[in-house]
Amino acid sequence: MKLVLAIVQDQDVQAVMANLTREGFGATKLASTGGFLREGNSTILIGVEEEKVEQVLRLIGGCCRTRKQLVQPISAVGGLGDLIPPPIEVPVGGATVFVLHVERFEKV
Amino acid sequence: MKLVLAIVQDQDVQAVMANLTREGFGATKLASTGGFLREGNSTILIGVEEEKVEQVLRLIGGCCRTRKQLVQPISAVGGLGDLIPPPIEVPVGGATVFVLHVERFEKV
Amino acid sequence: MKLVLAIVQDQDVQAVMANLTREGFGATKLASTGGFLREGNSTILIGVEEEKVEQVLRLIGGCCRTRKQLVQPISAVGGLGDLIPPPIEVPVGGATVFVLHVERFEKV
Ligand SMILES: Nc1ncnc2c1ncn2[C@@H]1O[C@@H]2COP(=O)(O)O[C@H]3[C@@H](O)[C@H](n4cnc5c(N)ncnc54)O[C@@H]3COP(=O)(O)O[C@H]2[C@H]1O
Ligand SMILES: Nc1ncnc2c1ncn2[C@@H]1O[C@@H]2COP(=O)(O)O[C@H]3[C@@H](O)[C@H](n4cnc5c(N)ncnc54)O[C@@H]3COP(=O)(O)O[C@H]2[C@H]1O
Ligand SMILES: Nc1ncnc2c1ncn2[C@@H]1O[C@@H]2COP(=O)(O)O[C@H]3[C@@H](O)[C@H](n4cnc5c(N)ncnc54)O[C@@H]3COP(=O)(O)O[C@H]2[C@H]1O
Repeated sequence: MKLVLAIVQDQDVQAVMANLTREGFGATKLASTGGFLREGNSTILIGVEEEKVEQVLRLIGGCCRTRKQLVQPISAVGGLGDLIPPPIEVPVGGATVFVLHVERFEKV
Repeated sequence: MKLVLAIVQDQDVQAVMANLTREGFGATKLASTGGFLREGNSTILIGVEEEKVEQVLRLIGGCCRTRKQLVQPISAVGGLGDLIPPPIEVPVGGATVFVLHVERFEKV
Repeated sequence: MKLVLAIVQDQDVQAVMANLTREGFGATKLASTGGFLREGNSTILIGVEEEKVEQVLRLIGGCCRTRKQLVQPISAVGGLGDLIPPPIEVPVGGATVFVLHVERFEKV
């Protein structure tokens, strides 16, 4: 058993969850916030047999679009006297996915 | 050190958290949502020594009840023309538990 | 790749997130609740290369202060007849950090 931990954009999360459920995968969604854009996104936990990990990654990738977003980098905003740098275009989207090993899986 | 990640029903989470604390276990609760029922549930993180994992699993299992819930499967709801299938009875409850290995545990 | 999972007090989480982003680390924040104090805190996920784990732990430790908090232990509050024990002083703060091994990291 592996635990797939996927961080997806809020615009894509409904499609990801619906497709996972339709394919019979168990999934749990947690609301989260990105460090750089400080915008809401979602973290999804999917416990899945090792031989199905590939299928889950393809499913997630198929639902997530990459978008360009204009961003005023918050960490760059200084005091009043500083020149505010121009906004930068940041690619956001797709999904960031971590696959962890599960030592034990139980329904208690 | 192991990280026990338990997904429990909201009706059971208070009893689980209270019993974990009373037994001296550290625990952190995160609000979550199930993929199939799309209802709120809770994901609990419990960092615990390997020899105590069994005790934590029994404690969680002891607090969680299985209930039957009538469900109109959302993924089955089609367009207006489709026949809406009868609701199905779904066993929910108990807890879904993943045990992960912790390489390093620190209080910084 | 390792997944650093840090539980920090809400008073410290903004500083931790800002410093992580400034140093170029990816981070995702989830709202959480402590088992003992039942107060809000934050759980931060940081996917990071193994050789940078030490730097991330120092960064987190540098932002988190330990505070003393007077607590009426909830688990000790009994029925009306029980004598309510005096509040106890509990050290809270710093961060509780778990480092997990990531088998696979993908941007899909
Ligand atoms: N220091 C920096 N300078 C310039 N651009 C930066 C940057 N940090 C992030 N970005 C850009 O901003 C997007 C949103 O990042 P955010 O941290 O809000 O939202 C992130 C974060 O919540 C999560 N994430 C990404 N990498 C992570 C990691 N290593 N650990 C934990 N969470 C991660 O996935 C979300 C989407 O990440 P994604 O890479 O697709 O998209 C990122 C990336 O393209
Ligand atoms: N492998 C996994 N990875 C990540 N999270 C997992 C997981 N397995 C279970 N969970 C989490 O635990 C909750 C309860 O699952 P349980 O199996 O007891 O109870 C389930 C199960 O009895 C039933 N169910 C789930 N998927 C189904 C499906 N495709 N067809 C029929 N019944 C389904 O509906 C109940 C509620 O499911 P829901 O998704 O709302 O809520 C799930 C989900 O949040
Ligand atoms: N092994 C573990 N697994 C999962 N999460 C963990 C954990 N150890 C700590 N945490 C998380 O970190 C928060 C801060 O823990 P800390 O040990 O600094 O600070 C703790 C500790 O100093 C004290 N404390 C916790 N349990 C206690 C107990 N049974 N008796 C006396 N003091 C306790 O109360 C403070 C706040 O605890 P709270 O539970 O509200 O909040 C905890 C909890 O959310």
